[in-house]
Amino acid sequence: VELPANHDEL
Amino acid sequence: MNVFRLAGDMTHLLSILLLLLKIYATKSCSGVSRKTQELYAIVFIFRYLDLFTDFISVYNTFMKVVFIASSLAIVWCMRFHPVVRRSYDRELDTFRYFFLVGASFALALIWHEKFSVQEVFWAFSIYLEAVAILPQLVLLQRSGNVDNLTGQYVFFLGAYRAFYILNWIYRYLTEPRFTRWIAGTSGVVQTALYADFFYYYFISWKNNSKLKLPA
Repeated sequence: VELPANHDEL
Repeated sequence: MNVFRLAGDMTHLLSILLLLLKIYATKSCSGVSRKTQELYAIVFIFRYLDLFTDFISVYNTFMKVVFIASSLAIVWCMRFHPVVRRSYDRELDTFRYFFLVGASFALALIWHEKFSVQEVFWAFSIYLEAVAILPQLVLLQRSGNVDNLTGQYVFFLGAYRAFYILNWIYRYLTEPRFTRWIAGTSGVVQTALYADFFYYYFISWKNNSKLKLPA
């Protein structure tokens, strides 16, 4: 499954 | 988290605190573009749609809440606070920002990480933030004297994304397969829009003179 675009930044 | 990103977040927070201080201390919002504040409220709301679904850290959630709450509070003050609203430069703050919102959303429909509601709105918020400062910069050019707090607010607001660019470079060099093309490209455009402001801000600091942007 495609990794969700990780938005760990603000 | 690296030192560049922490510096960026703290600089961003400082810019917001400076604006809140200006409005609270002077009970005035002269020289502040309400349109830019409304654009920032839109940016934060659509960027943090995952506020209740993705928990990354206490810090991350706390900062998201602070950014959303402060931007809405500033817009509320400028629209409804009986004293503050009277000092709003209504006739100078006339940037038709609908085009900025429309163009950002159109671009987000074309270029996004994934074609999902959350990702398209995330990309929309990234593009919109890049141009959100335009009404404020136009207002500064039109309104002759810029008070110190407003000038400092814009300066730190521009500086925070420059720190983020250093953060992306650092992560690109240290983390395998790290890429942030959307945020990176948009961040460079955003920071470039401040170039002339930074120049005149530096001149005013060097000559210890009032900040003046050429009309």
